[in-house]
Parts: sequence; structure tokens; C-alpha cells
Amino acid sequence: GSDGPLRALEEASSLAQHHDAVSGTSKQHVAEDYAMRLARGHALASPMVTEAVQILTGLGPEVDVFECPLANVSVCAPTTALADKGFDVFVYNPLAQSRTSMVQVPVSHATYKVLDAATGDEVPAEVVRNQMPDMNGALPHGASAPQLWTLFFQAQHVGPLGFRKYTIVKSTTQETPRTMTTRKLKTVGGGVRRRM
Amino acid sequence: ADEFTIKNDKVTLTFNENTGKLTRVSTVSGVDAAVNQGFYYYTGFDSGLVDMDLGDCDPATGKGCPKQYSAEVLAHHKWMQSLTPQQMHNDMADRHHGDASGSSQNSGAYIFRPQEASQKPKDVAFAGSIPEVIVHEGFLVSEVVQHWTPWLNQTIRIYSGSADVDFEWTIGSIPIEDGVGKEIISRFDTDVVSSGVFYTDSNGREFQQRKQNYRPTWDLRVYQPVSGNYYPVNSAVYVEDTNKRVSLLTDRSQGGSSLGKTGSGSIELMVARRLLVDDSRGVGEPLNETVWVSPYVGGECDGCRYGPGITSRGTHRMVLESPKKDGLSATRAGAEAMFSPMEFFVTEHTEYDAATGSW
Repeated sequence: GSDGPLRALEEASSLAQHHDAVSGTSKQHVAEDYAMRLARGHALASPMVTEAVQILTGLGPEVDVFECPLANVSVCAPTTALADKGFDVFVYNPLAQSRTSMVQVPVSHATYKVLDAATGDEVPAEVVRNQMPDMNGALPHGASAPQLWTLFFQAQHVGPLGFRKYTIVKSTTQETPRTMTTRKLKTVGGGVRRRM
Repeated sequence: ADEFTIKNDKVTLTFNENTGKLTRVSTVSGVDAAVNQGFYYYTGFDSGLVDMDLGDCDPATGKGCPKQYSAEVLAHHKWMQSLTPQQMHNDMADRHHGDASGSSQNSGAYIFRPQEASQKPKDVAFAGSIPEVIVHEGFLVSEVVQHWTPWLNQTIRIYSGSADVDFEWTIGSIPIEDGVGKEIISRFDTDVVSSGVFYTDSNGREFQQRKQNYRPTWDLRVYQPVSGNYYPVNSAVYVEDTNKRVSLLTDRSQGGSSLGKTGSGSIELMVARRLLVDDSRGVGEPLNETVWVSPYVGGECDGCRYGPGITSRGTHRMVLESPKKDGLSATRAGAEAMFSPMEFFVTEHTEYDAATGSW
């Protein structure tokens, strides 16, 4: 409807069809205005997305659902807040065919196990240290602190337009090596010193 | 050894131990390419550099020159002075008007124009410096992190089960203390024998063949051998020969071309631009995006002022495949994955209680 939760996002998206929004041929404050409208539209549509996820996954309205739109700069407040208790991850496949793909979740600990909620089986997962937590010193204002680790795991055969649920639990022991070898090649001058 | 590698069940990446640069990509299906990837920059055209009044400053020695004229600016000025009027006209004639009025066309939001028409981009890693390199080898993910400069880093990553190679670059704040605008490219020089022919998508759909210094529908007179060979890349660009095809998928629209050292086998994508003058096409300010510095009061900019240049992060995905396969199968699959990533949502632990039928 004209005042539905998607309205602001629809208006912002339609405004951004202008070539200035697509290619940045505008003054900086205009470019920021486009970004602000899209961000506001996204925020106003977010409760509807949450409701959709609750319905499509069967969770029901009592379970809070969180997104991490800044995951590409290792910011994901919910996994920080739930770091010790562990958390669930619902992976969504927007394509019309089944897919297997690597999922990257910013986390604040180095040892997690990933279980496929449907089968209870452990899923191959690896936690890698985030080598550029500070984004060259330019993290978005107001964002929570970036996580120092990234949890990688393979979401297998996620159905078309479907979800797959994974349970992330802190693992006390290192059953299998999460991070194999990380070596720093300090290349000094022409020569190279390799340190294990 | 002068090399180190990271590998998974599908692909092996070889790096030069002394420069930290990628040198080769080999897939287990037998496709193998020499790939030398690096970051370079063009200096954006600034007509102010052409007729700047140097006063009693001597460009050759830099003596008596205002401090803001960096050696690069002075060297360019010296080069401009050496041109004959005809050379000046040819180099600067504006394609649209074909007359000297193009001479003052600056590079900017609407226009890409390097300071010299045939400029060879400079190596961002300033040939002397070598990146600090961190290598992580895992069973699911392996990556090489290259810290090229404080404002330019890259993570090259491979995932178990896939032969694709992700190049995640983080660029900013681009330095402009030397008074020169910079247009940063990521360039992949390969041993593909493409002879100046490359392919770019057309608005994310079918691929168009592109040939250097050529247009299929009119006799092109080349005024700008660099920017005249740039095309919009909205999803992918590739070069190929009878043995292999190297595709690069972008996660956003970028300018791209195939110029490189020999004009063959090379792909370059423009990833970031920071310019100091307006291009007189209506914006009325340089393409010099900077970060607003607090004080942020309640999310609004209350007394904000311009801070350092913005930082951006993006990914190029390299797909190396044999051209004998059905057309672009891996490239299309890669583009699909790039543009429809699997989103994830986080909740607290929930268990389903069959008795009550609720979580």
C-alpha cells in the first residue's frame, strides 16, 4: 500500500534510477542523500523482512531475527552479543535452484563448531583471523567494533528460495585444527625471511 | 625457494616470495595461466597544471617552487612545455568537438582522462617498496593478505571445492598531498594471447567484443589511447585464446579495459578515483569524496567537517576456464554467486518443541 513498510525503500530505489545515483556523477552531499534514503528505506523495511523470515522458517514472532548488513567489514553485533552462548544462523538462497556456497560470519572467538540443524551432523568450518579489522582506519561511524575473526562454513544444498539452519556452538577443545598454518612473510628489502 | 603457494582441491596459486605478488594460477582441470596482479594509478587530467604560473620556480630543479608543486606536477609541466602547438592540439583535442577546446577538459565525475593521453599507470607499490604479506593455509579457506601501503590492502582467497579466486581489495584514503588526483586500477597481466581483443558485458547481459582503438560502427580517430579504450563493466570482463579464458567478475560497475604492457592478455579495472578539480560537466565540485568527521549528534552532522578521503572495499572474482567448455559456463555461474549471495540471519539458539509445536 502507499504507506506500507516497503514504501520508503521503493521510493529510494526508484529515485536511485537516476544516472547520478548509479554512477556517482553528483555532488558529494547528493550522493550521501541517495545513500541515506536507501539506508532509511532498508531500516523501515527490516521489520517486514524479520517477519517474513520468522514465518518462512516457522520460528514464530517470539524469536528475534538479526541481519548483519556490515558483514563485509566484519561488523556483526548479534554474534558479539551471543559470542559465549552460541547462536543459530539461517542461510537464505535467493536463486531458483539448489546451491552450495561458502558463508562468512564475523565472530569474536577463534573456536566454534557448526552443526547442520536438520541432521545434527558437524559441518566443515574454519575460523580465520581478520587481518584488516580497522579498514585502513575508516570504519563506518556508529558501527559496533569489527570482529577479529571470520567463521567460514559451507552451506550445502540450500534449496531454491529456501533456508537452511545451522547451529554455531563454542567448541572448548580443538577437535580438528581450525586454523592450520598462518605464517607472516616479512619481505624486507630484496630478501625474504620466512617465519613459521 | 623464490615462490610460495596456497592450494585447495581445485586450484593452486603461486606467489613470488620476494615481491609478494601473485604470479601463476593453475587449476586441477589442467588450465594454467601466468597471472601478475598489481595496483597502479593514472593521474587525473588537471588543466591547471598546464598553464600554472611557476613564477621564478625552476621545474627542472624545483628551486624556488611553491611547496605544493610536487616533483610529479613539475615534471608534468616540463613535459607540457616540450610539446609543439600541434602536438598539444592532437594530445588534447576533445573527441566531441575535435578542436582545441578539449585541451582544458579535466578528468572528473563524468570524464576519465589521464594527465597524458598515453600515460602508463604508475605502480602503487612504488616499485621500491614490497608489501607485508600474511599467508593463511586452512582446509576450508586459504588466503594471502598483502599490505601494499597504509591505504591499499588486498586479500586473495580460495575456498575448498571451488577453483574461483577472490581478490578483496580495501582502498582509501587515497593520498593527494602531492597535489595530483589519482585513478587507481587493479591490473591482471596474463599470458593469454588475446591480441588486444577483450569482452565486456552489456548491462549485465550478453558480452560485447571490444578491440583496441576500434569501433565497429565508425572509423575511430584515436585521441585518447587510454580512456578511449575503457568500457563499462557491470558484471564481467574476459580475455581468451585457444587454450584458456581468464574472466574477472566485479561486484559493482567499474571502468575496464585490456591495455597492459603488451596490450595482450591484460585486464584492468578502475576501482577507486580521487580527483582535485571539477570536469565542468555540471557537478560543480571535484570527485573527491571525503568522510564526514564527527561530532555526530544523534546521527546528524552537527558542525561536521570534511575529513580524510573515503575508504572502499570490493571484490573481483577470477574464473579460469578452458574456452572449449560451453560458453562462459563457469563465468556465468560465478556471476550468479556474486550477485545473489546467500544472505544469513542470526538468532539465539532455538529448539523446536513438538509438544507445543513452537520454538
